[in-house]
Amino acid sequence: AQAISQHSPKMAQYLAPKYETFIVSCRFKGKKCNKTNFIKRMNGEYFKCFTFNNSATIKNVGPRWGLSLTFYLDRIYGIDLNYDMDAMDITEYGVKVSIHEPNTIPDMVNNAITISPGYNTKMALRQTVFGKMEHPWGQCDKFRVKLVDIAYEATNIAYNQDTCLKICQQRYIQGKCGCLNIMRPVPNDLLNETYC
Amino acid sequence: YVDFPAVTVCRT
Repeated sequence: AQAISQHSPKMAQYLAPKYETFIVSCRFKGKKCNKTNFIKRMNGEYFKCFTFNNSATIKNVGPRWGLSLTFYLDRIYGIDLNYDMDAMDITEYGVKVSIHEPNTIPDMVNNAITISPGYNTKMALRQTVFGKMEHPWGQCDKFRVKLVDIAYEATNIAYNQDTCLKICQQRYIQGKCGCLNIMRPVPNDLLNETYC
Repeated sequence: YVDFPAVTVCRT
């Protein structure tokens, strides 16, 4: 999948699922939600991801009050991408889910779980928040950076340690190899560079 | 009261 995204962003776009044929039902806080509640983003590992980024405050707990999604996971395109034996493992059926801080880039490789089709999976979580003091007590910076994903869609991202490290890695790779890595976000000033 | 997190889903 990475190879396709890296060499042929257009092919990756074509293979990416559309909202209508991927998320068949959405409910949030007991009410219906739709396409407009999601942000589409391309990802080097997976062709397309949908982010539910609702900055709502919730006071009720339990499955009825959270986010409830139903996915259609059958393959709708008839292309056999396993042309190189099992080198391209993109024929598994399922979804990968990451629950993360709003407006941050999810780490779909290290901080996400895979959900199998055919099951009703429920996740409950508890959040512990550590707040750090701003200047002059600390050196935390609240600014946002403009980043692009492989579909060249610019998005405003809340900066965090993980994103900082990934941008740093991208700059290092670009400096060493003269091209960009598909798995790392691209800062604005490297927009005109090409993928490796 | 809690702020609802962002949820990202990707087709595998």
